[in-house]
Amino acid sequence: MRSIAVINQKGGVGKTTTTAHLAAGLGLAGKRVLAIDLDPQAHLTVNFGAEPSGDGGGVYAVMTEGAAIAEQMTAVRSNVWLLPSHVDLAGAECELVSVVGREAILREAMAAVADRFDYVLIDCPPSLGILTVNALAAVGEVIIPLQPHFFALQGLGMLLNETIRLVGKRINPALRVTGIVVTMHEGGTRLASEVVADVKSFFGSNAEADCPWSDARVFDTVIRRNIKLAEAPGHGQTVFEYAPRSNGADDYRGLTGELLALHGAP
Amino acid sequence: MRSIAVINQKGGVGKTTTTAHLAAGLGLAGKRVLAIDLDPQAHLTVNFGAEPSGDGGGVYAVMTEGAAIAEQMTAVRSNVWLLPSHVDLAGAECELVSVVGREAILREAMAAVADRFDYVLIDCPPSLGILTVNALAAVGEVIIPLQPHFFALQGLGMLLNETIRLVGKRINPALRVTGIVVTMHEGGTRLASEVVADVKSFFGSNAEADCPWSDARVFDTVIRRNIKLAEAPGHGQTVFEYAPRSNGADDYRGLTGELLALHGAP
Ligand SMILES: Nc1ncnc2c1ncn2[C@@H]1O[C@H](COP(=O)(O)OP(=O)(O)OP(=O)(O)O)[C@@H](O)[C@H]1O
Ligand SMILES: Nc1ncnc2c1ncn2[C@@H]1O[C@H](COP(=O)(O)OP(=O)(O)OP(=O)(O)O)[C@@H](O)[C@H]1O
Ligand SMILES: [Mg+2]
Ligand SMILES: [Mg+2]
Repeated sequence: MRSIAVINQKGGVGKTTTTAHLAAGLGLAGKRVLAIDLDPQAHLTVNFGAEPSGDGGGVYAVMTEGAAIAEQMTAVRSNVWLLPSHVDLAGAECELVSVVGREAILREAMAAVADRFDYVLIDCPPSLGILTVNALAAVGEVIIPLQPHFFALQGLGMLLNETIRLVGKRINPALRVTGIVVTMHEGGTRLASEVVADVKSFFGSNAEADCPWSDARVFDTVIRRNIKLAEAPGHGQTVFEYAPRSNGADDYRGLTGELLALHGAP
Repeated sequence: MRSIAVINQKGGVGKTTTTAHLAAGLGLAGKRVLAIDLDPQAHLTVNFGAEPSGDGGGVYAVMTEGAAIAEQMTAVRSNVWLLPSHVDLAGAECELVSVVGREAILREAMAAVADRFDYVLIDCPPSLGILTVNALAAVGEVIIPLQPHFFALQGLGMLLNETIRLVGKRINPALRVTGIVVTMHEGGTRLASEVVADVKSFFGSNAEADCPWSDARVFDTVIRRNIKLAEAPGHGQTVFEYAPRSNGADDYRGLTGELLALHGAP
């Protein structure tokens, strides 16, 4: 099983959109996929047309009461299951402060379903708190969506050095950054090409051998800005269902294919 | 003194960009302005070309050690002072959990400088945790930037009912929502006009007399998507300095003027 956290503390860079479409794309390719919504906004849940789990269930129960993922997940597409979120999850940050081994709760829960899935994808909130650390402790791989803007680039160093390196050292030595996905790309803007060039050179020349991102790469597939990607969630659909011939659908199909080819499909 | 929190738990909707340009615009209009960066990402700090306060100073010291704002702030433009942030602020969420009256720390600190400023603007992180609640407890007004997309709209109800209403009831009865600013507007997309119409009708017809948003409005000024707004922070500049004749500069000048006219300038 490949397990991947989709993270970036910068808000609005396409984390949810990327998680939803990689999960859906892998499902369409015949892989068994579990998508975990670890954001109290519950946007991954909403993107699949599912209801946020209001009765204290879903990922909130897994994180705070030790509930089993298998009991809280729900099938949303053929081959795709969802562990839904809810606004109550926002309280988990404080509720877990003094719980022993709080960073390993999700890892423990995921271990119990490892044999049922080929891929587990986790959508993270725009912060580097306990929920994001739980995701990083639980997975083998990280994908970082990056809007090619200055603020997004500015936060990348913080994400790598402050959080990913520390989790790699102290909690999850197997953690590897698989790649950076350029999202919301506006062709023809100088800013986008400058930021993309910056990021490629950082990951290309980074001689530091032994850090979690030493073999990370910038995915060849660039996700272009495309209004259909913003329209689809309003219908509880993925862009593959809502606008199958759009740039958004093409780009996320390409990214799915690239991800499958990268480590060799399980 | 007018004090305004710029908040939306949805990430990447233009909170920092709006705070930076209202602060700069009000300063250019001759008002004395304090801009507070309450986001550990420190993007408001970076937008003004200032250094994140690494030695444990800045807003982190105000929040966790009771330091005075007057000692931690720095002049960034004529008429504009900044209380800078730093990544250490991310720890404040847990550090403040058991502090008595933790929600009123910022309000207390701001009271000491109330006579020095005409406007205080607070840039909030993309979450509804202790930092955002501190901002809501400390101010008289709220401005909510909203990208006209489905996910952003979806979170608005949660922001109003879960957080603003509760803070209004329990901590700060004087809290009022001044308005919603439509940001990153892409003219000609059906999605934008549908979302804007939805939001206008929600605030137009909302008969509930006695809630914090009963006299809120959608600002007439719409901030258009404009790449110059994304390029300016990379130079530590506002768009007024970087591209003074751009749509971005025009739109934020318009918004500043509307804000000044709205409650009657102090
Ligand atoms: N390539 C794209 N083109 C146009 N719009 C997009 C694209 N990708 C995502 N969007 C839209 O942009 C907004 C931000 O994307 P999304 O919500 O996926 O980001 P996020 O990183 O998950 O945000 P948050 O930090 O709030 O969790 C959403 O309204 C989404 O529908
Ligand atoms: N009107 C606009 N047109 C184009 N780009 C914009 C516009 N407003 C903001 N941006 C850019 O979009 C990105 C998101 O804006 P910004 O960082 O201000 O949002 P935010 O709500 O503060 O994000 P966060 O939730 O991470 O704090 C930034 O890269 C910014 O430079
Ligand atoms: Mg998201
Ligand atoms: Mg911001």
